[in-house]
Amino acid sequence: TLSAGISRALDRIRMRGKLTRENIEQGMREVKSALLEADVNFRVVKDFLARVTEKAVGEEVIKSVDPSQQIVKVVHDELVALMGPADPVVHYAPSGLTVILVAGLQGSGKTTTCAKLARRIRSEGRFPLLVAADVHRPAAIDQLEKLGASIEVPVHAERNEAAPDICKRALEVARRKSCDVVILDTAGRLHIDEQMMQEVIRVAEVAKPHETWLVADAMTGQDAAVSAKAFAERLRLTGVILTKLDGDARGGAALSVRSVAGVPIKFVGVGERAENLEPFHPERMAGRILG
Amino acid sequence: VSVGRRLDAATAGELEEVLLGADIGAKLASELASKAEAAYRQREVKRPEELSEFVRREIQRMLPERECAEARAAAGPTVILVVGVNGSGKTTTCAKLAKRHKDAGRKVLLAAADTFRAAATEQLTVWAGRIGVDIVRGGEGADPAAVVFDAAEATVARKVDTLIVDTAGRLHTKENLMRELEKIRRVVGRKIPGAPHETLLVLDATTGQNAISQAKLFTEGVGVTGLVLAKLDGTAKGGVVLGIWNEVRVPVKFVGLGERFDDLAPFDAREFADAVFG
Ligand SMILES: Nc1nc2c(ncn2[C@@H]2O[C@H](COP(=O)(O)OP(=O)(O)OP(=O)(O)O)[C@@H](O)[C@H]2O)c(=O)[nH]1
Ligand SMILES: Nc1nc2c(ncn2[C@@H]2O[C@H](COP(=O)(O)OP(=O)(O)OP(=O)(O)O)[C@@H](O)[C@H]2O)c(=O)[nH]1
Ligand SMILES: [Mg+2]
Ligand SMILES: [Mg+2]
Repeated sequence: TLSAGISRALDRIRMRGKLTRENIEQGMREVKSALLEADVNFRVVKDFLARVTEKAVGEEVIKSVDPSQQIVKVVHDELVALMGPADPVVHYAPSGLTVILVAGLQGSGKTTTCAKLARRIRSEGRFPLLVAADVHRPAAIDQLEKLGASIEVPVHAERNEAAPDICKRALEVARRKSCDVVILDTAGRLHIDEQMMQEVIRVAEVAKPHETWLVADAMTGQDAAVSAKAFAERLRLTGVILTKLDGDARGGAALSVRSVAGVPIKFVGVGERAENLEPFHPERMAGRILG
Repeated sequence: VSVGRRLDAATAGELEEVLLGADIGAKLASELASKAEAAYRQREVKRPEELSEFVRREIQRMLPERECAEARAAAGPTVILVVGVNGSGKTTTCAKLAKRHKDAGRKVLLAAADTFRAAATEQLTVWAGRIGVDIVRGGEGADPAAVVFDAAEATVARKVDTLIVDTAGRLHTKENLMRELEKIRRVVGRKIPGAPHETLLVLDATTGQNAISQAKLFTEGVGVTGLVLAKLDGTAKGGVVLGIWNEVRVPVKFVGLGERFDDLAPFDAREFADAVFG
């Protein structure tokens, strides 16, 4: 465990006398290993260790009776503070339509997540409309239509039209149907595919979303920081949803994405069914990452 | 002869960071960086500029020697089973493989054995139409093993050369789903001698160290003969394949380089190593 690792590292150091800032940095090597093993991006790890070292020195861990326990606590608390605060709510528009744009890399779980969101939003007494704005993937529209049918949420779909136009018309359809929330499911795309990034930027321009959420796979490695940063720079992200947390990935991507995108992780996907969407818990995620 | 010269910490650190950023993993990255430092100290590498070439060669050496040949049945039809976690790129990879085999002059049949996910069968059906190959499907919620049974029968009856079986995404930690996959494997093996001749685990190149757990559990659950590293056209380098070869002995056979049916290429260790530093 991390605490055992830090304990061993510090015990070796203390054999030779009192703790110093340099010694604490040696203890931090255990933390570095744990975080890298958990797939936290190496630059994010560097920044995190610097912050924690300052805190540990500042909290006079040097004088403490059980420095290794105190270091683990500082690391855990700082991780929770960085990944929080918890914000598992949709920030609805004060009046009229609320538009939610869902974006991310290929296969991250966007379409499934849109259906999960629709189910949750309806259970809050609202009337969501799902919009099939992925005009690229074979049978993407069929997929969302089937999901919508299974949770009895209407789906706006148009075949052979461009994504921005579909989304623009969807807003009108929502008003006609007296829906008050519009969820835009977009195609998976690479942050380095300029044409596709232009497409989602154009969708955002015409649909003017109140929420723009990045859907990211919890098993993503170092690249989580790279892609999240690119999406955050090109779109005005307001939140992140982390999927496939029902697996055994440590989920370091959570810290990477939170640090570089600068927006809260709102919900997590914990399965393939429409009910498998849960609020994000910073403390639970911290424990999972630290192993 | 000057006895040993140290590589400066900044250069060694940068080298390790390139490897870390490529998802090679902390342990292997540190080992490779140490090897580079030793090579520099012993003048095996003359100048710092040559370090990346040294590490690239080491990466190549850490991967299987020979080009991993695609498995083919000694006689009769070849069956390729495509497996992996949710969203990794299996269905698209099945389409790419179908195109590749068709271009090689073979009669191809696709089996849409994902009967669980919404519109999974529709998705593969679109691909079959675009490529011009036949497809065997089942009803929604049908037993995937039953679809595979039907596909195996059709393979024999229609004298198909290559049967490609697309399966539902599943997390390696879900035992009932891994058992379902093993049942699919048994069913096709009973119908067609030696089947499946190839079981490809499709891995998303953006995946971190969890890929090793995936490779282990899929290998334990159903046996894996090769990896397809999909989505390598992104910024992720897929360095986890080094750890997978090291610990699970599964070689990369193909890489996915895009979303069209031609975007599949045989794995090239040199290109892979170059891309890590690219
Ligand atoms: N186990 C698990 N599977 C999930 C979760 N979320 C989504 N999935 C599965 O992941 C796979 C991909 O989900 P999709 O919703 O099609 O992903 P997408 O991001 O819309 O894919 P593209 O549109 O192609 O980019 C499907 O098999 C889903 O059922 C989750 O939280 N847990
Ligand atoms: N850029 C890129 N995208 C890919 C590649 N392979 C697959 N994709 C995309 O990844 C997404 C998921 O692909 P699928 O083939 O549906 O993945 P899957 O493993 O069958 O998904 P499930 O059946 O839901 O588990 C789709 O948007 C594909 O177009 C690739 O090599 N490069
Ligand atoms: Mg989708
Ligand atoms: Mg599929």
